[in-house]
Amino acid sequence: LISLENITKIYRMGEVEIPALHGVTFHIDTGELVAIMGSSGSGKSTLLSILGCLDRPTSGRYLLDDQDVTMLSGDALARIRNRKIGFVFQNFNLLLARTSALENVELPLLYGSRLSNREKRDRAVSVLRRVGLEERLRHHPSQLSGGQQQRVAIARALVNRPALILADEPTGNLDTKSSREIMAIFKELNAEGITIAVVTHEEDIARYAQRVITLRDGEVV
Amino acid sequence: LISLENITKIYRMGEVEIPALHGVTFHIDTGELVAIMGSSGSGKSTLLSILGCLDRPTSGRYLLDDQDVTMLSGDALARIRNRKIGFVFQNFNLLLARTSALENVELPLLYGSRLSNREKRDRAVSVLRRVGLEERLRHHPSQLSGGQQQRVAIARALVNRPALILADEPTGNLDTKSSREIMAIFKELNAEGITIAVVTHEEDIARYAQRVITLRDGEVV
Ligand SMILES: Nc1ncnc2c1ncn2[C@@H]1O[C@H](COP(=O)(O)OP(=O)(O)OP(=O)(O)O)[C@@H](O)[C@H]1O
Ligand SMILES: Nc1ncnc2c1ncn2[C@@H]1O[C@H](COP(=O)(O)OP(=O)(O)OP(=O)(O)O)[C@@H](O)[C@H]1O
Ligand SMILES: [Mg+2]
Ligand SMILES: [Mg+2]
Repeated sequence: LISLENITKIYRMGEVEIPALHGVTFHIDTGELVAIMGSSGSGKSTLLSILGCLDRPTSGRYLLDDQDVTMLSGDALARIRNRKIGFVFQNFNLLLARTSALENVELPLLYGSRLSNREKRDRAVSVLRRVGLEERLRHHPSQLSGGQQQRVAIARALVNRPALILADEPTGNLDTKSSREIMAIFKELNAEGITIAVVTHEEDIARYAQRVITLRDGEVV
Repeated sequence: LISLENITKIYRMGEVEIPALHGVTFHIDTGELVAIMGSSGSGKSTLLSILGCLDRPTSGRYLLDDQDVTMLSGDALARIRNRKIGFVFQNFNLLLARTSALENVELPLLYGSRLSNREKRDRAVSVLRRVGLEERLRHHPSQLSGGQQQRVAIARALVNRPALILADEPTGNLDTKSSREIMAIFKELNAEGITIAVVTHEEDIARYAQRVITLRDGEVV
């Protein structure tokens, strides 16, 4: 499903160049559940944003479903993201602040989904129930605990039943029990054929994966 | 230093009441390092915001340095926060987005500090160095990794050398090595006499504390 070939990413801040990834090459097969680990600043979120078509590499090739996405326009990338990818951001503040948990989770369904409004609402409720938030549907993000906000972000990434889920520290704010519940959900989705890559710094979480990709200073070790 | 007596907190959302803390009573002695644990939604951040004078309890008393802070005005609470308390928020997005790491960390020093501008800058640089970010001083939060942003938030809480540090999941986004470095800093500060309460869901982090306070459904167990 995923093939990265010699991916580099250099951030530019005015005159200064910050190299973040140096020639990263690996593949992820359809239906795999992989963990991505590495120390703070090693390039994990940068790698995930490239995998998620949210950012372009400085050089190298990214084949997603045999299609070279590094060649695509912004619009084409947006379509791929909407149809194929569910993304859980490291910073769960990317929930919409003035909207309820329910409306935040319904959001990905609004674009081009063939479901009726009733079906969209039911699906959003059902995925929020799955992450244990059925009593918080009407709350806005500021009326939720950190871990509850993180679970809304997770639910939002799952609601479209994407072929690929990319999760950046999805359990960073969750206690042990909630973390296990989330990883159990990921394992169920993976058993249904969904490909999943989880960035995590916790060994206990990485243990759920079939394989661990480790980054150090922007390179796969 | 800290004495909580029968603290309750009920959030109100229109007609609905959400009880978050039910009669919490405990004390923290000056110079202690305590961990606060509990599952997602159990009331930890709510408790910490009351301890940090960022929010008022619905009922009960909070004595900080033998002063009943539940009786104080908003201005008086703000003065206490600035002088005595360093707060690391669970959501490290409360850094100012259009300001560099350095300026974010200098911020608490701007109010009523007797240091010269040069001394303020030096101290901010020194605490950023302590958390391993001396090569990221000019970066804005969006140009930093999640763990780097979290470390800026930690540095900002330390720069005023407060008597009390309250940290909400300070290592949630940090790898093992960075987490250990941060906890080593907290232990050093604690050895210097600073009282510290750390909310964490990780057993490894709680192990650094002398005592663990556990919350379940808004009560101390
Ligand atoms: N402003 C608010 N309005 C209504 N309910 C709220 C508000 N803030 C928090 N809550 C609710 O209060 C409860 C306690 O929240 P709190 O943030 O203290 O939990 P927590 O223990 O820090 O959880 P986590 O580990 O997930 O960060 C949660 O059930 C949450 O939904
Ligand atoms: N927009 C940017 N401009 C400049 N440098 C950046 C930018 N975004 C990230 N960086 C730098 O690139 C490096 C990699 O960042 P990245 O967010 O990928 O790390 P990470 O492995 O996710 O770290 P963490 O575990 O702390 O979340 C970091 O050193 C960071 O400072
Ligand atoms: Mg990251
Ligand atoms: Mg919390």
